[in-house]
Amino acid sequence: MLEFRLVQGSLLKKVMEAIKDLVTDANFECSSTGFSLQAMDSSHVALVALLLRSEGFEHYRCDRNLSMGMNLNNMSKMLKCAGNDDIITIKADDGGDIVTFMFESPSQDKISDFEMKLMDISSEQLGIPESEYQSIVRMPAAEFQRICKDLSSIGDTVIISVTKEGVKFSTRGDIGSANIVCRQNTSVDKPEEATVIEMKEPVSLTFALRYMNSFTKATPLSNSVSLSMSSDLPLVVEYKIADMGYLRFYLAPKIED
Amino acid sequence: DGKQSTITRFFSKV
Repeated sequence: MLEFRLVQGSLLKKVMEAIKDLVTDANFECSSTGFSLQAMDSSHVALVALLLRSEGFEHYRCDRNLSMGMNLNNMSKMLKCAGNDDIITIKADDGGDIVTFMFESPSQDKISDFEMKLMDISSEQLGIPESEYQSIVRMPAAEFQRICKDLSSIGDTVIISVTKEGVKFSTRGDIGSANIVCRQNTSVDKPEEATVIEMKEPVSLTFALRYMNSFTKATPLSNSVSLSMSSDLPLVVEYKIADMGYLRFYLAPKIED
Repeated sequence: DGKQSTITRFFSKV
């Protein structure tokens, strides 16, 4: 059987809100390492990878590796019934066809349990190689969200270019064009407010803004976001989940016809 | 704007 107890249950609620519109059904993999998920959107343009390490849970028991197929919209409906301060426990039996979500209020005066049917989902697991990226930009997550939102009111695609001057986000549409340049800025009070540009080589890639905007639904998970780019690889947009792991989005670039 | 590529062009099945 498996049983995970997450004191900061709101993390799981935030993860679901970040991915449920991108991915419909997914297999959650449970092992002694942690609770993870890898899934592509229906058009195979974006891939989501989630890892919540076992050490981040107050209690984590997983007797054997288990794959749980869930409809994310249904899972989100269940998790919305948990209060933001609730402790969430996930339980399932080996070979069973249900998962139980238990919500405990902080004062322990309200305990709810919700059972959800599991699904058989055939999904392709992709090997994601460890890569050295040509450029990595770390910036405040709220700033990145604002840029994606602003640019999508003007164009459908964004060109992200990293040079020694900084990172430039450009778009063009029927009404005109826009360029937003963010320079490295490490002289801030809090590290999460910094913009840090690690450039080994300049890189310039084009992406669909629709997906970028979808990824920014993960903004409540982390103060900062990192964008890893190489000319021959998908973009990686990573939100670190404090003390537990990460939520990563991979986005295939637009390429020359 | 170019053609949209897919993730499977870059990462292969395991």
